[in-house]
Amino acid sequence: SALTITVNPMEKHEEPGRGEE
Amino acid sequence: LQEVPGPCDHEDLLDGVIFGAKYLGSTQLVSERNPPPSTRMAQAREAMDRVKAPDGETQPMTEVDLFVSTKRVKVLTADSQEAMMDHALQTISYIADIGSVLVLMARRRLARRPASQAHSHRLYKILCHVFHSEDAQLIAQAIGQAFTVAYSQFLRESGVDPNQVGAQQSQGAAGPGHLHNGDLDHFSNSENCREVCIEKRRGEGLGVALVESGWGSLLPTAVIANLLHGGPAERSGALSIGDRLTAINGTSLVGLSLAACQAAVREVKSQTLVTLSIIHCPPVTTAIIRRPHTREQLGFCVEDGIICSLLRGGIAERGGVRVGHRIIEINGHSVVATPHARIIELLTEAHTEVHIKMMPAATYRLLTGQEQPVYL
Repeated sequence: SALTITVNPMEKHEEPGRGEE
Repeated sequence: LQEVPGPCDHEDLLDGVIFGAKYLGSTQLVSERNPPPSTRMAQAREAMDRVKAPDGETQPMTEVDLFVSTKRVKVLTADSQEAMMDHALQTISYIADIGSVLVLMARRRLARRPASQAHSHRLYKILCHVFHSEDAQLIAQAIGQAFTVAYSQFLRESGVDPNQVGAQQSQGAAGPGHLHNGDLDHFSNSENCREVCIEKRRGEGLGVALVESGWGSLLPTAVIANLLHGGPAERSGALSIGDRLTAINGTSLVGLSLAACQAAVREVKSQTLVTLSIIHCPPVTTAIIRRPHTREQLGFCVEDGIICSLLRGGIAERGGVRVGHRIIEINGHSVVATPHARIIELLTEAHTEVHIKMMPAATYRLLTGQEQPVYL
């Protein structure tokens, strides 16, 4: 079956180091 | 507020919508900051393979409610509504849907490569949650819609007009990329990969005609375009038109030019036993292009039914369209004997989900007798 990826456009704006702990 | 296409009402997404699903489990991967689509696809498959029980074995699963809003995605137990997971939307890197499986990728925090490695290149740990739902695609679309709504808000707050960014994104420059391509699934399924031993007389050719897989192909290598009637390759019964030839006697042909692949096949003429590594593929492949509006550029050029160029990162490339392929069908309509102008008309009008069946133009010419095959 086909695989679809949906990327969060916010990803490229996130500062390095941030993210859910 | 700008309308964003998707299955949910815009206002509802601000408050949050709930989808029922079965939670299968979670795993963790280490990833580059913004991996290319092919890596994301492999990551999604890896996560699914780690969590999903093999066929025939019992799959442990929990009934959950997936809460999706423009701020967060939460996983709640269906009975007690207790939050099992809670991720801020901006920490969700991407989502994948594979049939009835949904994989949610949440960035955890930065990890550093071991000091032993030359560059202290930053890596992300990503938490991968795997769910099962008949509505996996719908849920993925809803989360995608939430991404877009939240992103539009973010841009507006930053003083950028989201409509202008949207125009760039639709040209495939960046942004919420939907990548839909069955090739990776097909190529990574070991059942499609075979080693074929062909016996032949010394000095006899294999009896195969080769063509290029075409620019845009996930696996650039030679494709079997024809088999010599009664030749060693046909006699083996193990090869068919459309198969990808990935190696010959253990030497990889992937990424080599057609001339180099042909030379490698000619080189084995003196041998009596030749081992070919192949990936069985149908001669006709289908690209599926997601095009919400006809105003969105398809991202490829056609001349007399043959795809002659492709916009890098455009919806056509992401859908699996390849240069050098002849279009056989558009949304179920055969276009093999259709004038160029009508093909353009069909493509211009096509939107939502555009199914394009195609095959390498050279294979088509051989099959229709317009060209004589050169057997190696």
